[in-house]
Amino acid sequence: DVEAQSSYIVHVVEAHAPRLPRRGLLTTRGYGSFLRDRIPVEMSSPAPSVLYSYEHAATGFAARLTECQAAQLASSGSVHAVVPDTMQELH
Amino acid sequence: TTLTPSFLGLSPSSGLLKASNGATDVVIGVIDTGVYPEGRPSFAADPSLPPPPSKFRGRCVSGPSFNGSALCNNKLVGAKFFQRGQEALRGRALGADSKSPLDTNGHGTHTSSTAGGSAVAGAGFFDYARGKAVGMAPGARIAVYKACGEEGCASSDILAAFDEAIADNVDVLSVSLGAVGTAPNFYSDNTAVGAFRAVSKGIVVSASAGNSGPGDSTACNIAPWFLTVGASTLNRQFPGDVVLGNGQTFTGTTLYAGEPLGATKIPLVYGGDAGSKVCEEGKLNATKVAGKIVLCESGVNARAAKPYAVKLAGGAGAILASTKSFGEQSITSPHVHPATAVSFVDAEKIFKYIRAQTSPTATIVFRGTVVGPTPPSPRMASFSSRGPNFRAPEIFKPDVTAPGVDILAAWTGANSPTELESDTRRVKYNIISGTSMSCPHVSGIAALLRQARPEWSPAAIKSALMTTAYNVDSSGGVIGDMSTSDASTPFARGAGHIDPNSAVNPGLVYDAGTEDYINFLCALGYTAKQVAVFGSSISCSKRAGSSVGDHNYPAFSVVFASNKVAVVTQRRVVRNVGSDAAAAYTAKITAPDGVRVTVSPETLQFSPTEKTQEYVLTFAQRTTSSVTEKYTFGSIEWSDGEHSVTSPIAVTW
Repeated sequence: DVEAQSSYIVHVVEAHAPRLPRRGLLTTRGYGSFLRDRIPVEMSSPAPSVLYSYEHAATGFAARLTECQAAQLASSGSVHAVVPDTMQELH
Repeated sequence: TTLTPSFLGLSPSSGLLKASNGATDVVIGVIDTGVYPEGRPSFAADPSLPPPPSKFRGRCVSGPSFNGSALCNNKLVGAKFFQRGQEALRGRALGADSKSPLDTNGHGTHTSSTAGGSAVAGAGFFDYARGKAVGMAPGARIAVYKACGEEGCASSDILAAFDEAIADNVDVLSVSLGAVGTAPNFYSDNTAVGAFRAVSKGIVVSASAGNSGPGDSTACNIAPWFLTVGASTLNRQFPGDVVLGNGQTFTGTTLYAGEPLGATKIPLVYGGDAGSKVCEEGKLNATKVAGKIVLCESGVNARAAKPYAVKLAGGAGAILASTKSFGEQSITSPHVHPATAVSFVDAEKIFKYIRAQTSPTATIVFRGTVVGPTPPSPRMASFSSRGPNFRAPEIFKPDVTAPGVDILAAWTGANSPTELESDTRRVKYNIISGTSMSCPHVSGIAALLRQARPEWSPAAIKSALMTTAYNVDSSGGVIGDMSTSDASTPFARGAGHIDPNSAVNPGLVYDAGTEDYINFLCALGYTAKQVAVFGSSISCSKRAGSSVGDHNYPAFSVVFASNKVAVVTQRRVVRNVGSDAAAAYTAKITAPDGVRVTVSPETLQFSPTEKTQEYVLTFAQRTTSSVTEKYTFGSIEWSDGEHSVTSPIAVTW
């Protein structure tokens, strides 16, 4: 009964974005409490896993989320958009 | 890159290359499959280069088979990797080499050496294209951001690469990748989002238009802040002639590097008569193929896999037919077995010969490297993706064309030139085609312009490249289109082929900045949330009335999709960047069919205190004209007698 996770890129309202730890390669930290505050406990399993925290190219993060978690975030006033991650091709 | 610098007119003693000192103060970031620097002098330390620019904050990380501190130097100054997104999408861990900047594919090594590789004498692919290989910006520093693997690139990894590249303070980003299929909306296209932030920081983002041509509206990376690049040919060919038993000869293209077949004609068979029309491995009947040349259709398996399948079945060689939509173009491949690729039309003639003969015969004559005026160059590659802009038809795309057919550049030692597992060859250089190859040419030229004109914005650099581009081939005709064998249109070649030495002195530039791009997004009618993806502080409420067509683009694209609209006006602002502060420019208009175009004012008078001038173009449908084409084209040229500042005009009916 565990809901499947997919990859999403979440664009966050800058004023609600956490202050990220020192800029570093492959940063995944910074959005833990943001997610805990916005996803109800009953929706929190499986737990979201953050892939990247973006600071310069976007404000937000990439994460593995269930469809319900993604919808919950999208309806949050702290989030501009939740975009499914997709593959691109070399030219 | 043994030929493209001279094809582009680059010379150390004059023009842009001299004015820019080879871009020694510029860092080019390349988002791609990584880099394979070991044993590749394109990425070796260069004692003639000064230390890397102090503003660059990147570094080289290490991983399996990649010792960052040993492999990086004053040429290769940055190397990072991003694979978490792809692993998550695939649902499995990728190979160990994915956790390092090492390029196991070859694509990223090729693109990064094309943009900024050091000069290497005696380069070549076996005996093909031999010479001194050099990147377009030979003094530029290269920082690679590996976000792609064998199966492509996850958007989340690409965005991570943009994030790091911006933080590292690169000057130019080279992005030879794009969305699969139809170009997405800008707010859901994370490459466009990352590029928007990069351009807002003054980084030029050069991106490939895609290889989905020749159909309409196939271009990707079509946001106005991209410098979008199509692909065209050089004055160099690698002919492999098919000579039939009746004497008919068809010139194909090949990089086969083995024993020749000889002049004696040998039996010729159609793959479809021997078990597989596309020459799939294991499906060809050895008794029907042994000792013969096999005609193979395109599709299903990779081009380079077809001659290998023929080899396994005991065949002597292969003739590869191109696809119908590619017209006269066939794609060159580094075959492991005697083979050449011919156009669809020529393949049909060979097929008819086979059907007409009881004992058809042929041979293939490999002629090596031929540089010369025939056929004329450049010509637009059939595969190069085309306009109009699918998401914002008033924004002209692609922007320019550059060399992207049969380009020699550095290659990985971890993959064969054909990318076939059965191919055990390892080469230091490979010859491949794509808008991926034309894009880093423009990235390198943008790096030269960045150093020669440090005060120019990314939009000004793009404007300089577009308004000075040329549209005439080496025979004096309009640049041709290999998909039709006719003249290309601006929706294929953009504003034209880049002319670096003219771009350094364009006379006027059409500038644009973050505010202009925000106005553009608002004019598209995006919702507040959609626009906010590009920046939370962006609000369209105070920007009512802006028009997409008024975006200060160095080209014009007008849509008369509705009969109700008879007149369209577009406004532009140009800045004088020439040496004569009091220059006066007059307009010359070539109106597209079916449209009357007027300009106001007809003369732009600049002065030391009035460096910018505004003008308005009015496009009115001619009531007496009945246009039957979907698109018609013209141009506007502003000239002060010294500079020619030319913008294409496209009309969509």
